[in-house]
Amino acid sequence: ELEDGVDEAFSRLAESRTNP
Amino acid sequence: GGVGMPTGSYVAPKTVWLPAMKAKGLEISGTFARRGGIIQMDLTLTNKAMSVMTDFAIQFNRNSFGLAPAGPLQVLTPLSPNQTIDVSLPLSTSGPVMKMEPLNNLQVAVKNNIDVFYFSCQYPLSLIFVEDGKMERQVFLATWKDIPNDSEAQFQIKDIHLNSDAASNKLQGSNIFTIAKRTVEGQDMLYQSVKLTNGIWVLAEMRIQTGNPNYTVNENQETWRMAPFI
Repeated sequence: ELEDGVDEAFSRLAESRTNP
Repeated sequence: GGVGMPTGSYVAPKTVWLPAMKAKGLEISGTFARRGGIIQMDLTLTNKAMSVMTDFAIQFNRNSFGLAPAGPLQVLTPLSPNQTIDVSLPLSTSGPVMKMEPLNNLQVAVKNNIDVFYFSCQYPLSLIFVEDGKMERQVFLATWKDIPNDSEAQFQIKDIHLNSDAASNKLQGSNIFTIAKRTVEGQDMLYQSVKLTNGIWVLAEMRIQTGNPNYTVNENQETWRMAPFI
């Protein structure tokens, strides 16, 4: 469950860096 | 390395650090390598003088990362005129520290039976990237969030004809670890960590657009503004 959260957090980070 | 070659950190070809005309006939060329956590200064000594050279020794001035010889310079037999020898000097990072300009500058003194000679050389910062530099993914996320915006530096690396996986593998050979990879709008975003021998962490984001040989790297670190060297 924790891993899922981390995976998602990286997706959100990459997303936010591409479309700030 | 090409296909099937073992991975490892890049070792630059040797360059002349001390020309013979500046050292009474002693020419020194060299390079640096990190092999399995061992740092080495690889030297070639050439005697271009008319007489035999003996009693070699080496010393470093204090430097940014405390590099110091971990043992004596092993030139066990006299160096005859026109003779060349290769010597590998193991280095530690437990020497005295003083921030150098440029950061990766190393001032070296070499003595022999004729005189003492001084030269400067520069080492690649990857020399001090440690093998356990893969940051925990949660720690990476938390750290990235906490680093102030003005600690971020951006660089373009041009003309890289590797896809993101190949680049990632190659960088791992130099202890630059990819923590996560995401693809957003055709761009691969690689999140990477590096740990230096002095415990400093560097976090990086590398963007690779498919078919574009130019990479963008954003680096985050809080001390010493070392991004350009990394």
